[in-house]
Amino acid sequence: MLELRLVQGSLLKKVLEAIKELVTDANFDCSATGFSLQAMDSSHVALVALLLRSEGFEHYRCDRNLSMGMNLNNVSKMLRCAGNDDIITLKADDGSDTVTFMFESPNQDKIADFEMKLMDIDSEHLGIPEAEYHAIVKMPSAEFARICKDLSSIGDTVVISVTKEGVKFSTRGDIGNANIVCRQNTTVDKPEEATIIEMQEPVSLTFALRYMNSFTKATPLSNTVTISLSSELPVVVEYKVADMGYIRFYLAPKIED
Amino acid sequence: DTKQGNILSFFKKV
Repeated sequence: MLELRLVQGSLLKKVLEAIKELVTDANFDCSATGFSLQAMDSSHVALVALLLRSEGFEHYRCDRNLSMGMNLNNVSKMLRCAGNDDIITLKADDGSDTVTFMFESPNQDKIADFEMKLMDIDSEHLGIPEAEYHAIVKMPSAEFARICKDLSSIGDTVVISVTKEGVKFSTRGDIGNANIVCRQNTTVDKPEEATIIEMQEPVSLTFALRYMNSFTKATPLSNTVTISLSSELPVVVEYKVADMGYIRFYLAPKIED
Repeated sequence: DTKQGNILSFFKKV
């Protein structure tokens, strides 16, 4: 028996909007730790890891570990029927081939049940080793989204370079090239407006902008984004999900041919 | 010239 009650149901709506472009079908895993997902895009270039810790739910009952295969587009269709202020509860019986999404309006005057068919998905779970990153950039998520969008109108790839001068995003295309430098800036009114650069050593990596733009679908989840870079490793683009967890996007770099 | 890397060459199946 599984029963997860999330008072801030809008978080789950935003999570689905953040990942459904990248991944078509995925297994949602429930355990005592929380509600999680790990999936790659169809070309195995990017990986998304979601964790919503059990403590973040108002009620969390998971009698035994459960893996539920879902088509994310269908989950999104279901969750779009929930109001932004609704409380969302996920329910599944042991051995059932369906999951039920229950939506409750804040004043309890409307309660809806949406039952969705589960699917069998063969998925490979990957071990993500703990890594020391050469550079970690924390910046406003809207700023990062703007940069990715702007650069993708010029080129297909972005070179992200971190030096003691700041973080530089560069692209080049048929019509010309573009460079955007963001310097560390902690003298802001609100902490979420700060750009903080922690650099152990300079690093420069090239990535496909198409994927970066897809990751920025998570922007409504968090005012800030953290970008962790090391040479020879996929970049990690992380958005916190309130105080209950995170979405981490891993993207393999472009490498010299 | 660059080519796209693959996640599976960085993270191993468990």
